[in-house]
Amino acid sequence: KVIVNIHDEL
Amino acid sequence: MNIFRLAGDMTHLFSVLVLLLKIHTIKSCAGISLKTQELYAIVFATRYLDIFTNYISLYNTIMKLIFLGSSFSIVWYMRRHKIVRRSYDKDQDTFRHYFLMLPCLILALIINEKFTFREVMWTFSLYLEAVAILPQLVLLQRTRNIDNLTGQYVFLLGAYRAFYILNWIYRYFTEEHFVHWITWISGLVQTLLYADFFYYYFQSWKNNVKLELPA
Repeated sequence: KVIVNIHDEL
Repeated sequence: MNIFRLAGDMTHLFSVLVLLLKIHTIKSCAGISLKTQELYAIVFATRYLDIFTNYISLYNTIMKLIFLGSSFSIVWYMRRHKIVRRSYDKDQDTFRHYFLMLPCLILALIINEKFTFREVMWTFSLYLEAVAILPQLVLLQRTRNIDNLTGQYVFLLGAYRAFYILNWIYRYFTEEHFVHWITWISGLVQTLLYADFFYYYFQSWKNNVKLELPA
């Protein structure tokens, strides 16, 4: 399960 | 990337471009709160600490550089530029914005997703951004003469986070494990702070009258 992180957002 | 986030980023980009345009062309920052601009510079500085260590995409890096560059140059213009600084209304822009930073830092130390320096700084920037507009809103209430560009700037700045809320809803339904309560609540609080401004902005647009905030 890829834990999607929020750090790909500005 | 989804359409809501792109719309949010573009709206955010336009808000800083409108402000830079205003300051650069008419060499005036009347009605703009330096405190809010300083808070935004700190927000970007603490949020983009990993700009060179954590490459996500060219778009992401370019946008980070634009936001960092524009926020610091706006602060520079308002503090140092010999013409612009004369139009800064420091007697009215008196919000104790440094008092906003301490609670945000303490809250970030308590409520965060991971207790690491970078994550705490990132969370701090999130909380700080939620309240960064307060000095500007207070200044608008005081000066009451809101020129179009300032009104558009605040409107776009508020609208961008509303688009981000749609982006988080979209990502929640399309990506597994996309649950970020801290970001969601902070983003919601931020957008709600603009609620009354949006109301008066819409009223002035609908009745085609100059934007007036009640005292």
